[in-house]
Amino acid sequence: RQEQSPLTIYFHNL
Amino acid sequence: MLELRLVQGSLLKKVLESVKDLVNDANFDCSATGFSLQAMDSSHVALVALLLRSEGFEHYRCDRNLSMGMNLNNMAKMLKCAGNDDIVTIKADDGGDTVTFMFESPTQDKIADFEMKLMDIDSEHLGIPEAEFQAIVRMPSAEFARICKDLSSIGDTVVISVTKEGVKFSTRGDIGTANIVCRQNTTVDKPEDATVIEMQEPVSLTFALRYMNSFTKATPLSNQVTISLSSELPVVVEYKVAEMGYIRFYLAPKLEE
Repeated sequence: RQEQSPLTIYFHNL
Repeated sequence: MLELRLVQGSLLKKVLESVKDLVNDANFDCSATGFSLQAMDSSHVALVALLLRSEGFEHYRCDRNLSMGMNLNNMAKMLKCAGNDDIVTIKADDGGDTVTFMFESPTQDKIADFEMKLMDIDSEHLGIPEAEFQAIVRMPSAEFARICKDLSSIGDTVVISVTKEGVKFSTRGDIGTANIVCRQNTTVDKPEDATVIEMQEPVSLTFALRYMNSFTKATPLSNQVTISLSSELPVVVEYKVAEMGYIRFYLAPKLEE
C-alpha cells in the first residue's frame, strides 16, 4: 500500500 | 509603484492556464529580480514555483518589493481577454488593493484595461534546498504530456524509473498494466525533439498521475520538459518560459506504508 507524502516533509517553512 | 510591460503577453496567459487548476489563490511577489510566485495546492502535495526575470520584460519598474494576493482563476479570466499577440502591462500602486492588466494590440489600435481586486492571502513560503539529483530527464514536453494522459486511462499512479536503458513510465490498474520506455535520443533534426538522460544512479519513484497531468498544462510554454528525480525527494517538473524564466512543479512521491 502506498501513501501520499506531503511536501512539508521535504521542505521547511520559511 | 509597479509597472511591468511584457511584449510577449501570451506567455502570461499560458502561465495562468497552467497553474489555475492546481492553485486557487497565491501571492505574486515582485522584486528587482523579477515577478515570481510560490504556492502549494490545497492538499500540500504539489508546489508551483514561477519566476519571470525582470530582464525578460520590456519595461520593469518595481520601486519596492510588493506581494500581491490574487485569485488565479479570476486572473486567468482577465488574461483570457488579451489577444495572443497583445502586449500585457501589469500595474499596481504600493499599498493599493487592485492590480490593473493593460492589453495593447500590436498595432496599438486597441487598448484595454482590466482592474482586478487583490486579496489578503496567508501563504506559507517553503524553503527549497538545492538538491543533487540522481537522474535528470529532458524530453519533448508533448511526449511527456501524451504519456501522462495515456497512462492515466489505465491507472492512478506512475512509476518513473531511470536506468541506463532509458526512462520507464509504468502504471497498473484494474484492467491491466502499461509500460512506456523512452531511450536517450540525441540524433534528431531539431534539438527540441531530443531526449537526454543524465543518470548518476538508477532511481525509481511513484507519483500520482492526477498531479502529473495537471503539470502538463504548461506544455504550450515550452517544447521541452525537464524531470529531475532523487530518491525520496519531490520530483521537479520544469518548463522554461521563453528566455525569461521557468515554471517548476514539485510533487512529493508516494511512499510504501
